Amino acid sequence: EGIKDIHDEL
Amino acid sequence: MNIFRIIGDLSHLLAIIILLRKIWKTRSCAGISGKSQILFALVYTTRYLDLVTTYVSLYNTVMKIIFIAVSIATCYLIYMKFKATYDHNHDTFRIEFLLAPAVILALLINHDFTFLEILWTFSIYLESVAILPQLFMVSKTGEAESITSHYLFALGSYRALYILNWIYRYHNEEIYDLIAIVAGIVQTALYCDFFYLYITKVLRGKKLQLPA
Repeated sequence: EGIKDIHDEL
Repeated sequence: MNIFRIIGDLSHLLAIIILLRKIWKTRSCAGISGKSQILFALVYTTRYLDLVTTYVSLYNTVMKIIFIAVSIATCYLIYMKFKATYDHNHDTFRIEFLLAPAVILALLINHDFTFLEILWTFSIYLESVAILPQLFMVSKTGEAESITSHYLFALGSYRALYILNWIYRYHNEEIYDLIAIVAGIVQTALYCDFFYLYITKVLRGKKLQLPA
């Protein structure tokens, strides 16, 4: 699955 | 965005506001580990450098600015304004034993060997252990004021809620970030002992006394 490409969490 | 992450972020925001307010109102940082606060300021400044490169949302940007500002303000109150009330004798945890492994691990295990990504990874690893000086100080003094334990409960809950957020995102969005998840589990595990004491004692109106 997709590992997140940008860090959209705090 | 999901309910777990919103409540987690608000719990996190509540924690740092409780702490800043406590120090400001009582004009004292007794019982507070300045070393943990330095580590948190380092965590937010290294993690949120992407403020200048990536725009995620207004919420994301505003919260990052607040976390950086409040953590730096808290360090200022501890080490400058109310320095006379800082408890050097009990805030003795050697933070170099936390910084060095975080740096080394960030260089070895990361998603991408770029400057910003290494800093983000360092920040994630450091955050998972940043509370140790504070927990160490509470164990050394043998007790914590109830406001400090509310701070710790809110701070510990934030990352516990993030674990629920990661489970939610894995099931619903099929995305995950193992570095954040593993570090978040370690971070939450460090609070378990405190959570037990908080629920069995503080919520019953007793003072948080650690078995010396």
